[in-house]
Formats: sequence, C-alpha cells, structure tokens
Amino acid sequence: APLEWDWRKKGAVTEVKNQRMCGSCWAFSVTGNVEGQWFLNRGTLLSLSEQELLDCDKMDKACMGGFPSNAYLAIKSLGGLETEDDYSYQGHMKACNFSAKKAKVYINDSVELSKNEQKLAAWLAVKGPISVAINAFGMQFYRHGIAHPLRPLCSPWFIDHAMLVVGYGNRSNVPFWAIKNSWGTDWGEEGYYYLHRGSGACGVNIMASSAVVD
Amino acid sequence: TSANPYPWASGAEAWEPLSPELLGPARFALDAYNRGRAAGTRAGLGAVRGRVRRASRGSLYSLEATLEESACKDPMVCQLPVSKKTLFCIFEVLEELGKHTLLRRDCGPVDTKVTDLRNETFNSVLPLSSKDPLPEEFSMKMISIFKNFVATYNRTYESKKEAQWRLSVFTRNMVLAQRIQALDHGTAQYGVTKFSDLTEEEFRTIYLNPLLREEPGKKMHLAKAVRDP
Repeated sequence: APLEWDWRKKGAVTEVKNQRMCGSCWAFSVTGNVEGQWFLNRGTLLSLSEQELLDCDKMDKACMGGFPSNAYLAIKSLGGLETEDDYSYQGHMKACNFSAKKAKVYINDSVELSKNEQKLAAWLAVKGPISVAINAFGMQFYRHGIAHPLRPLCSPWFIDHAMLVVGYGNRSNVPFWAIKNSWGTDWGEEGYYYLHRGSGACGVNIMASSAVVD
Repeated sequence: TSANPYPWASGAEAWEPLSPELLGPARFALDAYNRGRAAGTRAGLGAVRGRVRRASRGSLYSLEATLEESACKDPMVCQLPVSKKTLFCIFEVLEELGKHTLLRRDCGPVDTKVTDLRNETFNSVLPLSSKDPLPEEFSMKMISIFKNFVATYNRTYESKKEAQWRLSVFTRNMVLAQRIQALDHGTAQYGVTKFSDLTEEEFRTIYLNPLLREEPGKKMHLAKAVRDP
C-alpha cells in the first residue's frame, strides 16, 4: 500500500450527509461505497439515495438499523440506485417508491474484505472507499484528532455504527484511517472521524466490504 | 431496549454511588469477572456507581466500577510484595424474575499515571460523585458552557424542567468526556458536541445501529487481494 491515500482529493467522495435522528448509518455507508465504485469504474460522481434503501430494502430495518451486506443484495435485486435528487432523504421510512427507470447506477456483486489492515489499505488505494462498521465508543463526544480508545472500552465485538473509510495516512507519526461519517459537517472534523490504524481499533477491520461494479 | 422519551420526568436514571440495590448486580458482575480465576488472583471491588432502568419484567443495571487485582498471577513465583492493578470496568446486568444476566463487560487497565492525572483533573474541575454537592464555581461554569451549547446548536426544550434535566445530562456528559479523554491513547479531543445533551441510551437508540452487534449479516465471498501493478 502507498504510505498515504485520500479519495477525497481524487473526487471520489460526495459531500458529508446527515442521517438525522435515524439509525440509517448502514445505508449511508453503502451508498458512499457505491458512489466511489461508480466513480472509479464509470468516471462520474453521483450522490446516491439512502432513502431508497430505507424504503425498499426489506431485509433491513430502516431507522432501526441494517447491514451493508443486506443492502448490497437489495440494490442488486431492485436493479440499482436512484440519485439523491430523484429520491431524496426524509430520515424515516416511507412506502417504497423506487423506479427502475430512474436508477442511475447498478452493482454486480459485493465482497467481504480482508481483516488485515495493511491489505485493507492496499485494497482501498486501488479499488476505492470501503464500507466499514465499528464500535462507536466515545464518538458521542469526539471533536477532532486521531481516536485510539482503550481496547476493552472499544471492543471489536460490540460493533454498532457503519461508516465509510475514504483514506489513510499518518499525522505526526500516528497512523490513521480517515472515515466519512453521516452525522453532518458540524460533528468531528468537518463530518469526518479519524481513527488509529493498525491496531484493529474499535473493530474497524471486522466488517469491511464493498460493492463490485463491472 | 428503547430510550425513555421523557427521562427528565421520571428521574430514574441518575447515577448513584453503590447502594444496597446495586450491590447484588455489582457482586454478580464481579463473580462473572472472577469466574475461572484461581483463589488469590481474583479481583475485588473498588469504587462502584450505577443506575437502574426498570421495565415491566425486570431491571437493567448499568455499573461503572474499579476492580483491584493482584498484578501477580502466580503467588509461588512472586516472592516480593506485589502491587495491585486497577481496572476500570463498565458492566450491564439484566435482572429478570430474580435471575441476573451479564449483558456487557468492558474492562481495561487504568494506568496509574493516567489515573492520577485524571483524578487531578476531576478533583480540580469536576466533582465525580453525583451525591457530592457541586461547587458553585463549577455549576456556574457548566451553566455558561451549556448556554453556549444551546445557542450554538439551536436547542429548544419543551419546559424548564426539561432544560434543567438536559443541563444535568450535559454536566454528566462533560465528566464522561473527560474520562474518555484520559483513557484515549491517540491525539483525539473529546468534549462538547451536538450530542452532548443526550443520555448514552438516547444516543445509542437514535443514532447507532444495534443490529450490527446482534445478528450476523449475509455472508459475502472474500475479495481477491489487489496486486502491485
């Protein structure tokens, strides 16, 4: 893996979004990943619809939570994702209003990624932003800097929040993952969370995945 | 579990120092921690505080405790007097029909240096026990920070009672943020955020995704490793 990488600088990442009072992080994590995959494979960055997943992905539970792995299957079986403009975010579940005619992107498959953080970094640099899920310990009060909570306080077995890794690097010799969150830009570092890299901090390496666009 | 939408109305969630009611769940959590440990290496309870949420069928106890355990695992080998290791633990114990179940056990060593520093910070700025009367200077400072928070994040509350409750949640959260800060190995700064007036339960219920810890998702096949071009 290169020493550092940032997909934001390469135009593969849309603006930070806001899930509002709804546990829909899983949908934002997945649309962020598909946005990156579509950009890398088709050259166009589109902001995609989380509301479509909230309303139409019946394997998941909208604001009550969900799994990226289920969401990829839903996108595949629905026939794609509409854009944010066509199917805008409401922050609560409604009747499914997906129209295949309006779908702007599709995916062919989804894959689980390695739990080795060095291999994850290498994958990210070549293939694009990665959907991850972590233990959100301390994030309620996170302001900035590289978080590295004590392992017993941030156990990898209590995963409860999905996000999108968009890059990595080092700040004053402290290795970090740059992670796009979905709590708006008035949280963290302009909406981003920086987490220690290389120690399996908060289980960041446990549930890494990506869509595949051919 | 879902968050009580009007926690300020019941007042049932306040953190309390160890009371007879908390003793049972605390002992149960300690026993669970010590299970399988040889006599002489078992941990003992230090400071404990906790809170309880009651539902129709049972009660959920959230406990924060320090445990003291001998740093020597084998008394046959350790001849010299050994120092004690302090652990900071978070336990969640569910009591249903008189039966206890341990739902959460997160323990980590508390570095002495960190502990001292933390205590110093807390003693000088933040009183730790919810039973201690807050020093006036501290209360005034918190009110001022809270007013700033309300203005910054455009918060409105339904009543004075709710505002008062939110101030107490905010104050407890500031203590918690300092504790998280002291126990972080990285460069992160913790403090006031737009979520600072929410209880931990409210935050978890509203913004997080509890499904991720409860069930396995659909299995996907493994990605091929990338190759150096």
